[in-house]
Amino acid sequence: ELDDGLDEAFSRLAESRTNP
Amino acid sequence: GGVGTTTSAYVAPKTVWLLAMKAKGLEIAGTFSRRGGVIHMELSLTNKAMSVMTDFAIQFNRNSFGLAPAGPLQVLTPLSPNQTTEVSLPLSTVGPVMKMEPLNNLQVAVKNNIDVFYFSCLYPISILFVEDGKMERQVFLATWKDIPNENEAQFHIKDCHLNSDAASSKLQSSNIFTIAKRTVDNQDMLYQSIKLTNGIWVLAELRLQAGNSNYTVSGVLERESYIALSYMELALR
Repeated sequence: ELDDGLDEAFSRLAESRTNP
Repeated sequence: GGVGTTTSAYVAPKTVWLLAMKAKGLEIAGTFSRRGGVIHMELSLTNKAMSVMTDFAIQFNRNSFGLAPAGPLQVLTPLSPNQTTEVSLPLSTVGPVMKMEPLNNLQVAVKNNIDVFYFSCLYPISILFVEDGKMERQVFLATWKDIPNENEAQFHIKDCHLNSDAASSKLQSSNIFTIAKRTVDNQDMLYQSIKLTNGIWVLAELRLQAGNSNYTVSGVLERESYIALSYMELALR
């Protein structure tokens, strides 16, 4: 998969939802 | 559910929509399905009167998503007393729109050679989930970020024993698409999208914890989100 920054963005989203 | 990769969207068993005693002997049971991208109203018509029934026709009142028969009600032969016939009526979503309460309420008129009869039924919102409902990842992230907190609805699903991959695959058979999966603190977070026939998108987060059979579903965007999400429970089971 291309590293377009979106993988990282989803990781941040999941992180922020788990530990707001 | 099915076996292996042959799972398909959940279809509820037929329920009686029109009682014979209220319709001069005509009993109608039905359910809804979505097959090959086409919505169908699946009907069983039973003649509980003493005389033959002919000249069937069907019409819908205006409804929230513009559901309308895509063709005539095909009852090809007269319906004899005590006879049941199965009819699969394809539906379109380009009929007149009027917001109903509840949103998925459908009012129907059926006629035969005896009279005109009316009933209402509820369709599962899942029949409106289109096959191209997988949102671009970038669009998903941008949309999610723009949605105010108060638009978020959340509910819990108890005693569901699928792991996240199985849940994802099962939901996809109902056109609920997983866009990304992340694991944080032993919880699998599935980011999912649904597109309704009227172009409304629903974004969802399904949260599962390993070894815990309770799921949390969070969804965002307009009011349709809530009933769309409540369908997830049925789809998963």
